[in-house]
Parts: sequence; C-alpha cells; structure tokens
Amino acid sequence: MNVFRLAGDMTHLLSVVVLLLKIHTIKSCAGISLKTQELYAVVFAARYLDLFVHFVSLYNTVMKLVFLASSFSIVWYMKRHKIVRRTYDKDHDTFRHYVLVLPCLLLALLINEKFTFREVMWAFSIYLEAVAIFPQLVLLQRTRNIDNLTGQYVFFLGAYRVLYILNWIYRYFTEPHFVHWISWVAGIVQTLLYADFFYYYIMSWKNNVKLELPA
Amino acid sequence: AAPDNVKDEL
Repeated sequence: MNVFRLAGDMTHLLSVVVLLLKIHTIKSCAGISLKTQELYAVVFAARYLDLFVHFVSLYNTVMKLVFLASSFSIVWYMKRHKIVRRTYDKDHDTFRHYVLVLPCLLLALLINEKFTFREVMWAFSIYLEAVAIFPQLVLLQRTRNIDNLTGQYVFFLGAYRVLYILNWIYRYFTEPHFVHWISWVAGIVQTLLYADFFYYYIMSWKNNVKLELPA
Repeated sequence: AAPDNVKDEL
C-alpha cells in the first residue's frame, strides 16, 4: 500500500463522509445530484460482489463496507427521508443516467479481464465510475450555484482520482507485472472529466469569487 | 505479491 493509494482512499472516503454529514446535519441535499449518488451505489454494489468470498485485507473489507453503507445511505436520505427529500432539486437533476448505464454494461461485456460474471461486473463498475459524476456536473452547470460543500465533494472526488493515477504510476514502476489497462484508461477518462471543474474551482478560489461554471 | 489479476484496490 503506497502513500498515494492510501491518500486516494482517504480523500475518497472523505468525499462521501462529508456529503453524508452535510445531508445528515443540515437535513438538505440541495445542489446534490441523486442520479450521481445512485450511480455510485451501483458502482460499489457491482464492484464489491466479492466482498465475502475474497478476503484481501481487513482494511480492504472495512473500506468496502463503509463505501457501500455511505453511498446507499446517501441515496436513502435523498429519496426516503421526509425532510431531506423535499430539498432535492429534481427539476434540474434530469440527466437520464440509464444513458450511461447501458453503454457501460455493453462495454464491460466486450472489454473485460475474463468473461465471468464477476469480472464483467467489475469492468462495468470501473466504466460506470468513470462517468458517474456526469449528472452532478450537469446539475452544477444548470443551477450555476455551487455551495461550498458540493464544491468540496467534487473536489475531493477529483483529488482521489488524481492520487489514484499517481498510485498506478508508482505501482507500475515498483511492481513487475502490475498492469490494469481497464482501470487505467477508465481512470484517466474520469480524471479528465474533473479537469475543467478543477480549473474553475481553483480559479474561483484564487480570485476569491463565487464559483461560477460557464454556461 | 498477490497474483496479477487480484483486485486489491478499492
């Protein structure tokens, strides 16, 4: 476990925990895309199928449980909680996310490490994670206002992706046959999706102005 | 080290 990967997992954990705490404390999910949260719940469910059959380490198992629990509770809060659900901006969160799910499923059937159910679901979760942020970015463009917690959420997710790329570079040079093309290509695509958000986030932070995304 | 295609990352 190298420092980039640990830092990446921690920022990823931070992004979901900050989001869950925000929703739990202020009982509001304004600015958050339910579609993105649902996609993330599917990503974790599809990726962690081997949770009980394949033990990697205590850390790995605990983190998987935390990610599953937090992503599903965020979806539960946004859909079922009597107060929070009223703050959900469903008129703007209209990205048809099944448009993302189907191509990822087809791609996973075509490109995977082994044509078994678990490997196809794993590849599906990798592809879906790459595009899961899309509805959230669309919502941010639509509503054009980014409250700082939503901004922090996307920022932490972007940071986790950048750290994971550093982790892959480190592992590629230190572990002889560490090659995972599927994760690498999907991970780079995902990180690029954040690139423009990062640019506007850092610019607004530098000029100390409210974060505005271009129309 | 774990065999190659073991998914040890989250």
